[in-house]
Amino acid sequence: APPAEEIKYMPGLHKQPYWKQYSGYLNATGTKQLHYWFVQSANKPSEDPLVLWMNGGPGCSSDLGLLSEHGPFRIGKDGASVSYNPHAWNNVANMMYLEAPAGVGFSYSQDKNYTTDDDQVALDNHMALKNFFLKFPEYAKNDFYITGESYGGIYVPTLSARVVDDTAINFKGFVVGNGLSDDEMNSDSLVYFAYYHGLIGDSLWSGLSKYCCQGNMTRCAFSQSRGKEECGKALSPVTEIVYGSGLNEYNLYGTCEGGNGIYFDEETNKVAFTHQKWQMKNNPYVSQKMKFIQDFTNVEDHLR
Amino acid sequence: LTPPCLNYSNVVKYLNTAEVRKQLHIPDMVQKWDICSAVVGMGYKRLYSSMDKQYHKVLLAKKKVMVYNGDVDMACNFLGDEWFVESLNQKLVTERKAWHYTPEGTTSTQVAGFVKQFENLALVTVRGAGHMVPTDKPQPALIMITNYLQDKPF
Repeated sequence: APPAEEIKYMPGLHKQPYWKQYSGYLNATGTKQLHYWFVQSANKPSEDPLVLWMNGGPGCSSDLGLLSEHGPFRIGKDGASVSYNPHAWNNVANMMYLEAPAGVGFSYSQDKNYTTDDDQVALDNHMALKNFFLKFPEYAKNDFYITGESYGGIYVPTLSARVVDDTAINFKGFVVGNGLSDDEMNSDSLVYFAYYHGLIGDSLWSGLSKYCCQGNMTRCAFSQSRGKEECGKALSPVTEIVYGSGLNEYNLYGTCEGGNGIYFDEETNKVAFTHQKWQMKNNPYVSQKMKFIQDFTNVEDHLR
Repeated sequence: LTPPCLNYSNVVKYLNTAEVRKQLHIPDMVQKWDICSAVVGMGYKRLYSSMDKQYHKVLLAKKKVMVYNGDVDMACNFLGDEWFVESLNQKLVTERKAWHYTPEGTTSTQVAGFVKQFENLALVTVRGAGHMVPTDKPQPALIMITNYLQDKPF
């Protein structure tokens, strides 16, 4: 391992870890430099598998996966204190978090050209992996897995389909979590998901079935029928409810803690941010919903 | 390009402090850290609308694959991935069944989610987790990845 890239001190952490961690850059194609953060296994680093993790986007940072999902650290609300995550995946594996493509997080390219595509990303990540094994040859014999989430559903299989041909890498398989696997299936299933969870009612569902579904299909291909005027009209409220009503699209039952959803405002004919919509007191849909929430909040203490 | 409804301002603040950048060996000329890059997102060209060819290639090479989903996510919902995995037509090994775990501090077993095992391909759900499964359900997530890596049955 490159001693100069070892993280000797983790700011905000009361007691430094007994396992090692490294942060530095890996060469991809051209002038691209991809930032990696490697966390050694807390168990048996020489025997445990090596797992590459990639967050999605496209264009989102894997360091967020490290610091908020399955990495060994959690950042306090103050943005300064750090604590340990007892369920970190480095309990069972050597974890490598790669910020890709160039331009994401701390990754960069000296030529500042940040246009890219799925195949170029896979090639760059493959090159970066080879560079990693040059820097850390002691892990070349370990079982190697490629994992990721969300748009990682594209990054991970695309990279895996390259790496599987590379005999220098001891590739064993890949894992995709809540990944994008197929555009049409993801979109079509969302309509069913919304109906099954009671987000849309029977009258809307009846319209969707009538205008978007073809008789002999086992399931409705909403995406393919979107271009039909009546189907497009029926689908519009579904999109509105899922993405524009203040629900947390990443966790249906979770709170919406901030950030901006976007929706199309038919009154102004412009794309607007969700939080602006929630502030529109005259919007009947929102005000009814807010009233319900307020009424419920008032009585919830009395409910058994 | 901050994702809606998520608040990671603590992570943004932490990674942009001078001391953290120094310890991570980030050169001064490198941009400030952010969750997602608008420049990359806007300049990104998608080439694939389905991953079936890539899955088939890896599965043909007898590598092992796991697709997992937090079942209350709407960005990439579990049903869509279930349809996709089913469409790969891998040989069924074990019918869909619940998998369990014992929450820390308790002695009672709970349903962690559901699993359907195909040849070299596991389809797993994590009950009550959203898009970021290890954040929402850290203990089941660790059990799940351990089972996968160590070839343990669910």
